[in-house]
Amino acid sequence: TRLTALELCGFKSFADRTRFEFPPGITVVVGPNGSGKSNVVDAIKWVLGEQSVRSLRGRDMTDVIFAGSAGRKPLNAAETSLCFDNTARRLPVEADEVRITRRVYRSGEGEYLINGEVARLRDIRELFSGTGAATEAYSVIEQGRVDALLVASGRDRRAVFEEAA
Amino acid sequence: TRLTALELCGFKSFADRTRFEFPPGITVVVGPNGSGKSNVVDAIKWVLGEQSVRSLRGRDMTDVIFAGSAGRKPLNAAETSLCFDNTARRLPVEADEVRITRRVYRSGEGEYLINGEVARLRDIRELFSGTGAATEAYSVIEQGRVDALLVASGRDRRAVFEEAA
Amino acid sequence: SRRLLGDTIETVRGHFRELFTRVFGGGQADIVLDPDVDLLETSVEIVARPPGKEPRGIGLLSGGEKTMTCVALLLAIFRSRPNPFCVLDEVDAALDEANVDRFTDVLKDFRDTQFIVVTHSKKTMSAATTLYGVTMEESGVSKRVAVRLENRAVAARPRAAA
Amino acid sequence: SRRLLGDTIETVRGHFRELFTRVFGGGQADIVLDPDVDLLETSVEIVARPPGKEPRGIGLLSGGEKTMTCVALLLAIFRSRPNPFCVLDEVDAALDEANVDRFTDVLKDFRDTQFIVVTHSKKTMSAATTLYGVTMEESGVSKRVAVRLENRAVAARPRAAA
Ligand SMILES: Nc1ncnc2c1ncn2[C@@H]1O[C@H](COP(=O)(O)OP(=O)(O)OP(=O)(O)O)[C@@H](O)[C@H]1O
Ligand SMILES: Nc1ncnc2c1ncn2[C@@H]1O[C@H](COP(=O)(O)OP(=O)(O)OP(=O)(O)O)[C@@H](O)[C@H]1O
Ligand SMILES: [Mg+2]
Ligand SMILES: [Mg+2]
Repeated sequence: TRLTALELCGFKSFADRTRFEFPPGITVVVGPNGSGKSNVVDAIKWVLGEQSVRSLRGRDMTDVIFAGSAGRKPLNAAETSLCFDNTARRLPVEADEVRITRRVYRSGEGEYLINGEVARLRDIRELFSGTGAATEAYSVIEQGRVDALLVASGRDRRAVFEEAA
Repeated sequence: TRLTALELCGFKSFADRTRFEFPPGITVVVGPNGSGKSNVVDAIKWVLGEQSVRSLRGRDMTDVIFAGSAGRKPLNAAETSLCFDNTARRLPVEADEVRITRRVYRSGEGEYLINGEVARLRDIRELFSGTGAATEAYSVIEQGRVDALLVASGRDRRAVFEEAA
Repeated sequence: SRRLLGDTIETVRGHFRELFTRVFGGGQADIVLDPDVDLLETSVEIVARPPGKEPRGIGLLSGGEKTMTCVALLLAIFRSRPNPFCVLDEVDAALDEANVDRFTDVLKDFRDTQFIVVTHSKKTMSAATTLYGVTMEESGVSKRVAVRLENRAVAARPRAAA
Repeated sequence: SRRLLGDTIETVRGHFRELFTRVFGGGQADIVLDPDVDLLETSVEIVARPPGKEPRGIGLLSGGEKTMTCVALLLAIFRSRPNPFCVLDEVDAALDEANVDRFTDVLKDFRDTQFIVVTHSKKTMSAATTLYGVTMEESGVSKRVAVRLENRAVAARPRAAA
């Protein structure tokens, strides 16, 4: 199962639909301070089911919706999708591509989709349970937190190993 | 009152007596990872009276004493001095240079000295009370802690302003 | 002491507003107190709006924006209460090339303060009046060495262009 | 599940020891458990000894040494439990030039993992198979742009030499 693309629309500073393709290898993202790089990282955490508002650097779940800028009005919804190559059928879905999507509306209501069909977070977690992708504990290292594994207590560290087991 | 030099001997990885002169302007310190740059920063905090073992990245006050290396035996004491130009007599000491020194022995005993004479930490704090040097809250920014002023609670932030008042 | 604290906050606030606009090349920042709470009990809040952006909580600032805001605040405190020296340990780690320039420019403004700056950035090195290297030629033992920067003016760290 | 956890820790431990020596070009590291405590309750401790140094607690490691130790541990977990992707946001911020090289070299070893790496370092950029720029040409609105690196192979961030 390979991650092939990320699509953001109305998510944080990405007001317009923006797609990032991920060919095999190392994809590097650069840009000035404040341009939106860590927002891309937040988008990946969010679509995988991140529930903690603090970890998304906001105060409210709707803080991820584009809040407007000098020249644009705020939007009413945010949507992010992750696409995976499933030709090897590792994920229990009958399709060559699996696309998981998360949406949130100004009202605070949110939804998850798998290939366009409404699903629950539990379905997404089960989808990946064999591959490890959904366990963020070690697949997303946030800015400034690289030494989190070292500074954590021995017990918290054990929890990461339990997730990897 | 200008800071003119720092001298370390047996402090952390500085087994040999090492002196850094600080002419007016910006002094930049570079070097590979793990070479001892932050140990220089720790030395400055320590001689100004740092009491917290954790803030010196150790577990015990004697962790600042050179603990040996592949080719050297551990030492029995650590000593650091800071020298200030006092020709303008801003510091209440009758001398052109004021040198404050801190020592610690393997036994855990420590001492402070002002121009070679034994003093207490209170004497050092009083010496600087007019100049702000001894208040570390905003004169030493440790590695990885640059945004401490922002992430602190509003009350802790007030405490920094109180020190500056 | 309440009066003294009030005056200090007011002075720092003035310097912070000015230094923030300088390090960001625009935008606006402020220090806000709760008027209903006693000065000695109150919490000191920071608001910061980088140029071209809407005002948002400091939690939403990026890594580099937080660094620059803190540098402005720190130097504002220094302006209001001069201190003989300031030690900065890899404060520039999160900055892009343009911000490293602004950071070193603003340090040069503070002639009365002695800065001791630890860094891995060649651009910050090129702003030094004095340059020291620290190495461990002998394993486990730190030594101070002289560092010759090939051509100080030229050696700029080509961070990913801003 | 106790057996499963034990096996996982054992596998990760093996990879961690190997990867640590690789990223540090020497030295030794290990994962240590308290034998008297039940596996499901115990605390997992890390010991790390950079080359040429005495073994000391992880608290005494330098900023860059901590980063490299964590990179080795993270990749050891990846080896034991492959994961389709890994996102690293400015993980190289504290590294000197020699360690940036070792960091990008070891990432290249993991062909089955898709890395998404945010950085300001040109040296890390030159290790990319795909390169994206993110800018805010229109204030407050992020866009993705193509980035042409003048000459990818040459563009190395001349950090202060290791
Ligand atoms: N909901 C939102 N709507 C619009 N803009 C937002 C929203 N949430 C965050 N932002 C903006 O995104 C910017 C931060 O972006 P981000 O943290 O991704 O920067 P970065 O590229 O990682 O920078 P650095 O290199 O400094 O880490 C902030 O300036 C913030 O105002
Ligand atoms: N008491 C001691 N005796 C000998 N060595 C010590 C002592 N305390 C710390 N050290 C060593 O000092 C080294 C750390 O140095 P320091 O943190 O100053 O590095 P640095 O130059 O700041 O590196 P970086 O660029 O990675 O931040 C560690 O490897 C540690 O083993
Ligand atoms: Mg960022
Ligand atoms: Mg350091």
